[in-house]
Amino acid sequence: MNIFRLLGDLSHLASILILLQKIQSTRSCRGISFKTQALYATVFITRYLDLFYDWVSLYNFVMKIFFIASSCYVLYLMKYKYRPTHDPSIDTFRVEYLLGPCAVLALLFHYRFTLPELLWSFSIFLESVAILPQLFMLQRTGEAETITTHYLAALGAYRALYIPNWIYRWFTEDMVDPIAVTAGIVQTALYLDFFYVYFTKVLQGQKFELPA
Amino acid sequence: AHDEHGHDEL
Repeated sequence: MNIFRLLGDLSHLASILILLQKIQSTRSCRGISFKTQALYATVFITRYLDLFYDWVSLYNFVMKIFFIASSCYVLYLMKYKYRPTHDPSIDTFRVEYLLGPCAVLALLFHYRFTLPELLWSFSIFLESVAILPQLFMLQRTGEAETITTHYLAALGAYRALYIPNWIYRWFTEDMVDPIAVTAGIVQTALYLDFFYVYFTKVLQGQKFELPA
Repeated sequence: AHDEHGHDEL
């Protein structure tokens, strides 16, 4: 554990709390992509299968349980409790275009040819693109509630912080995880456009609006 | 090298 990873994980934790706060306080999941949330639940469930047979640490265990539970809870809120506030007609990204290629990539790039390792690889690739339906929706509507942009910023910060973490681990532990690093860099790059608008508009007190 | 003890990152 190093400071970058800890801050990254805390940022990830914060992003989920912000998302829950957004849904509860506005009593609405408007502006949130159900598809992205469903992909995250898939990511956590396929990645954290090792909960059942591999003990890393209490920290690791608690975080994994939290990420699985909170992502499923968000799906419940969107699908049942606040269902009328979710508009599927603007959440139109075709997730099969993500799931298929990620499955193929997992078959090509993995550390061991076992089911848990293939699912782990799949989850890494899927996480790297899981935000796309959300960003696509943002692009379509051209605007977002400020709290939703804070959610995305915290999520992006989590990914960005994992990069110095890998550099640090490379130097101090001689540890490199090429699959996670490659997918992680792609994932972080997807946020660059969003971050530009977030820093130049939202943090200056303006509404998140994309140029027409 | 890849961590032989499994995946310790979240």
